[in-house]
Amino acid sequence: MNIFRLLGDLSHLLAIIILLLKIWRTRSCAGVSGKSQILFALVFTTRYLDLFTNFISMYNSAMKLIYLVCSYATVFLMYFKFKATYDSNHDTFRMEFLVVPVGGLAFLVNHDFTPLEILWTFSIYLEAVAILPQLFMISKTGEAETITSHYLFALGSYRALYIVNWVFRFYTEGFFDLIAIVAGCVQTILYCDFFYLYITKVLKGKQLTLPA
Amino acid sequence: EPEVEDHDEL
Repeated sequence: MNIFRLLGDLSHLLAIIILLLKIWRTRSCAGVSGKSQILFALVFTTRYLDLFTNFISMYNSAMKLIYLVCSYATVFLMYFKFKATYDSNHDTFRMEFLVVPVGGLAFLVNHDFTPLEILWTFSIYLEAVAILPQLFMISKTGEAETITSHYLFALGSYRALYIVNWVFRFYTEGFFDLIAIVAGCVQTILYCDFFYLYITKVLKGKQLTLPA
Repeated sequence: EPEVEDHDEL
């Protein structure tokens, strides 16, 4: 564990908590893509199947549990409890356009052709593109609530911090996992234009609006 | 490329 990975995990946890609290306290999931949340729940499910078979540390197991519980709780709030506030008209990105190619790629490019490893690889590739429905929804509505933009900033920062962690681990341990690194770079690149808007607008107290 | 046995990252 290094400080970059710890900050990355905390940023990820912060993002998940921000979103869950936003939905719970405003009793509304307006502006939030339910499809992205379903994809994130799928990412955690396929990645943490080894939760009970492969003990790494208390921290590792606790964080996996928290991520799983929070992601399913978010999906539950969006599609059941506060379903009336879910904006399905703007959340129209076709999830199958992501899941099918990612599933195929996981079969073709992986470290080990075993079920657990292929599912882990699937979760890594899927996480890289899981935010697309959310970014697509914001581009359709042309704006995002400030709290949602904080959520996205924390979520985008987490994988950016992981990239720093991988550079650090490469130079200190000689460790590198090309699949995670390439997918992590793709994932972070997808946030770039959002990062620009966030820093130039939200941090100056303006509403996050996309040029129409 | 070192075989990544158990993935220790979240």
